[in-house]
Amino acid sequence: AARPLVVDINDLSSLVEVYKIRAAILVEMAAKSIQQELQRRKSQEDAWNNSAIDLVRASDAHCHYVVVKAFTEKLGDVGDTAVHAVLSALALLYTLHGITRNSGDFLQSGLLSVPQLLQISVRIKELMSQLRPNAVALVDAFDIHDKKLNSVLGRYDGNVYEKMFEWARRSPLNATEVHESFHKYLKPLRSKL
Amino acid sequence: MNPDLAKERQNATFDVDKLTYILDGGPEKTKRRREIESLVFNDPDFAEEDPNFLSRSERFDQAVRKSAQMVLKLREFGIADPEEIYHYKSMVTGHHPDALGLHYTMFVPTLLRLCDPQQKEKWLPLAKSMQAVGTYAQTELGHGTHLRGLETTATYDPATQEFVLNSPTVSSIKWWPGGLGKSANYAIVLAQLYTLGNCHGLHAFIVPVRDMDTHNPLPGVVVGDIGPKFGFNEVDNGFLKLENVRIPRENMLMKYSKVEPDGTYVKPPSDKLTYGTMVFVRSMIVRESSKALAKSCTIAIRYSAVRHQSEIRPGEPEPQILDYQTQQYKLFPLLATAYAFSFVGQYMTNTYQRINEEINRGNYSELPELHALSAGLKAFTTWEANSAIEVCRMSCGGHGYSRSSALPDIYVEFTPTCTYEGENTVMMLQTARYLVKSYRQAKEGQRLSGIVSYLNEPLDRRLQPQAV
Repeated sequence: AARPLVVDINDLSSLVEVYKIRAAILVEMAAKSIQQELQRRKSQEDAWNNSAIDLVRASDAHCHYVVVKAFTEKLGDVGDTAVHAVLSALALLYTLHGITRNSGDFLQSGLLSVPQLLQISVRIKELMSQLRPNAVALVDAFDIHDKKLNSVLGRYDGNVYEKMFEWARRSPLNATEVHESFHKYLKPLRSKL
Repeated sequence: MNPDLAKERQNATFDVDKLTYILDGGPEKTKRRREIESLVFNDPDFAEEDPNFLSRSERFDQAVRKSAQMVLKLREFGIADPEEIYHYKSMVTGHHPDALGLHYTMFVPTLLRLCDPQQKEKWLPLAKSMQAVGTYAQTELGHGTHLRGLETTATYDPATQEFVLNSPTVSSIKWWPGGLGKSANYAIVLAQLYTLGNCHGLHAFIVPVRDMDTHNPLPGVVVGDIGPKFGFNEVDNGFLKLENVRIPRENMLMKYSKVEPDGTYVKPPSDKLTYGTMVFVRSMIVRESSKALAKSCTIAIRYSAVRHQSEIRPGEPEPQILDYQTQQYKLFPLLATAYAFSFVGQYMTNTYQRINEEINRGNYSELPELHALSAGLKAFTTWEANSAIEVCRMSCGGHGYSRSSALPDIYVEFTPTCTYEGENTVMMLQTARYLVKSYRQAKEGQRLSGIVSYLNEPLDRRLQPQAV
């Protein structure tokens, strides 16, 4: 008999297992849907089309498992303790947030219980508070040069308002203080009213 | 430096550079990437007008100028490593696509992948010297991801040893290929091959579309730009109508499948090889998802640290928006997703390179897995990133609607990834085809390998939810 899987919502490797079994269950559901259609004397093509929603869900769950697995495995390559800690928090947040967004799958397949889902919501809030001090440093680590980012809001120096005002002043519509439309339309309109 | 951002940076609990090295794949790569960036950003030849203040024609003109400069500079600096070329180009083009992008990302890689040695000898020098500026014409006005539905025909004439290419209907007009409208003088056209009265499915043909000197369209070729789009202003996505255009037999790309002079058809070892370039591009798109998301999170999180608004505790100064739990709940899972996609992008690239080496050694056994993985991850990551960019934009309030924020540009340039190189729903169904096939094999007792091996494991395992 397969050994029971203990689901510890703080343990990434057991959460990867949960994503894996979710994917396997959804693949099985899609395959069984096709089987049922065939038993209703549908052609292979119609059976496939009548199961398309299940098939897309199965692929989505498979890809989600691949992403969670890749993230968790990457942590194994990280030597620096501080970096490992912040990446682990991010990986746990990504994994738990994915569960809350697809909670139906995990509940329906019996992979997680309702009390555990409530616990996950609390855990997500804790993780966000834990990540708050590092939020800016985590985006700084993407190391996107200001000239590449080309964003007044996202500037490395944060001087947003000065630069936004400068940018607006350069807009072609401000090339003249009075736009030609005033003399062409608005002024004549006044004299007719 | 804005004092809020300065304080945020003091609060960090880790060494930012060490995390950058992990994202880049090591300190040396970070150093080299920064060198390449400074090459671009300190180069006056790449100075430009803000595209937001230009007309479409001016934007296109500026983009082609920069693309042409880029070709010369890459040669001048001797930058030949594909990763470095990719990075140099993405610095030059910014959020916008490269006007001649398809020449490098589809036309040249397809020549490398599908030309036999003689054809490589002829076409690669023309392509690399930009004598032949190419594009990849697959999608038609009425047909997209479902390739078997494409209608363009290539009929072999043994009497003249030529193929006759034709767009039999309006819905068969080639539509969307980047660079096709005004830039390319050659196109790799995907067409249904007919020889000796039989149809052998889609094959690739090199078709001249404009005169190499005058750049005028050639006889039998109706070509032009498809008009303004949601974004991609810098690219002349074009249309191509072929009216019984004759090309020599040698213009069919014949590394895998062939047509002999008498019209005899030689099958390829795998019918998926024609689409090899798409698998490569899809695996690259996974990385694009992480980059677009990283840019959007950078903008939204830095701005949320700068912006003050309302109050949490009466009487206290306006807090940073990033201190609101709702703002954190919008942005932090997306930040985590950006890292997740960066690492799965590395996994996808490594998997692609490993399996592609096997294919080059003649071992096609893992091609179906690669096809399914790249299709699924391309769809999964682009759908997620697409909606995430919009969340980042709205997290910036009104200023997220200003083009100065760059978020509108990031969105309109990224969103086509959900459609091109395989429409996402179709991609998910292609992945599902492989999953169901693997599931059935597992049910028959076959040992599966690779990323789907979990389908061998018993599903009846008992789960012991941990006591809460």
